[in-house]
Amino acid sequence: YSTFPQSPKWRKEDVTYRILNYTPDMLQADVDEAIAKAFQLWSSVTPLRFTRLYSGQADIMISFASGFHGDFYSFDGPGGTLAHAYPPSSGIGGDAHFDEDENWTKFTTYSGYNLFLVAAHELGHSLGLGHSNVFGALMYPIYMATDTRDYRLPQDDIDGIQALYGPPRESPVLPTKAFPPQEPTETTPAEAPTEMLPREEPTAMTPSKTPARPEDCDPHLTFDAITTLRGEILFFKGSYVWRRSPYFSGIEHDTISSFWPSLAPGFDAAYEIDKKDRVLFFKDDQYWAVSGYNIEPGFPRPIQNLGFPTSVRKIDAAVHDQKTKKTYFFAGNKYWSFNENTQSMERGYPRKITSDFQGIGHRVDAALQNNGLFYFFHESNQYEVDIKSKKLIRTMKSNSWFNC
Amino acid sequence: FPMVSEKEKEDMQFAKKYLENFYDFKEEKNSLFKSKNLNHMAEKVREMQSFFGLEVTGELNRKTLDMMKQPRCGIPDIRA
Repeated sequence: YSTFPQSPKWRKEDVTYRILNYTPDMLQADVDEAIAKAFQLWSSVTPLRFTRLYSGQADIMISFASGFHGDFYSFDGPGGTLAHAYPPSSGIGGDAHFDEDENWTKFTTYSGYNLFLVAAHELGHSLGLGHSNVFGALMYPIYMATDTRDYRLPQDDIDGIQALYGPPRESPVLPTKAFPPQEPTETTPAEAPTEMLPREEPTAMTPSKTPARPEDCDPHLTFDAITTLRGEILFFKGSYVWRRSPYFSGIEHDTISSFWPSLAPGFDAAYEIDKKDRVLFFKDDQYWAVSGYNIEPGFPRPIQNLGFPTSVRKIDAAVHDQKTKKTYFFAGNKYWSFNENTQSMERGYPRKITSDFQGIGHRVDAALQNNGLFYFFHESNQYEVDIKSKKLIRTMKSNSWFNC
Repeated sequence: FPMVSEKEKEDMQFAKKYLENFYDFKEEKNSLFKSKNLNHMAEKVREMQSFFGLEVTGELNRKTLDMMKQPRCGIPDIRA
């Protein structure tokens, strides 16, 4: 994450906003909801509270405009720049402008830009955040069509906004009775109603919708699939992604839907062909190809397209050897070698895993190539192998990559 | 010298505008030393490629231009 020079921020917890006009692309109620949800994203992880005003000067003035609109940063027509916002300060500070020449929508289709996502990003600026170079962060500068149902703020953005404002106040002890109705705030101008945005108080009673993410250093941690991606290593389990990157320290925690919203969780295998900037994901008898965020058209495809017999209904693991341009696929107690240049399975396969890989006498759950060595994961262990000699070098815990 | 195609000219203009908007690139309009501007621009291209995790070459290759053409926020990535 980043902040603006000198890290400007609001010197108060109660921040006001006002929607000055609307886009004709959406119902006003949908615009109101998108903006309110975007504020809620930030209020749920900070002590900030947002009050909507309907008249007068608010801290954050929100408007739609096209081309030249009174500041030094004219908009550029459809595409390109979608919106911009100013860091906290008086006057134009905090204000957010949306390019009316875009097609705004409440959906996450490819025919328009989702107002909630763009507003959440711009309000990050209004609160003092700059851009993040973490692929998948909300404050990443490039728009990404992401599933907004149950959207969770990525960890990098939480770290950034809490560096400015700290975490939410301790959530109050669970009330034995409902809180008294919200008293109107003293800043409310008499003639206009305000809306105090309900704080999303995480309560112990709120059932988590998806099974909890296992601890990084759980000694029994196993993975569904592992792949490199643009210099990083992604570890998949259920709907969760652990991310190890040379661009930032520590392990980042994300969900598959925050990167590829249309892919169902629970991959069986994944591998990258870095020269093509392409990653392939496998689930059951289908596979997808993605480049960064974008799923390539024409996918999913049946795995039989790669040359598997119809008896193979799913694969367990896959790893691409960047040197030989061969990809090893593992299913059950067998493995195949696929020639990426000829796009065909090599002759003489499948072969038994045990006959070629000493020390790996069982199924492979996930596989990875890193610094020329291969790592085969089975349950909570991983086996480091020199692929030329196919000799086992050492055995480690599967999560040794998480600096446990 | 090979003729610079119209398309390449357009791409170059687009990239200049992008780098001015988001990477604080300032072209010295009346600079006598064309090469100085090109070096300065290559340095800004490297900054942008590094930000987006692309291969840092300083060249306006296809991937770099594609990334520049993605819809995005109007706030600079790098500020002076």
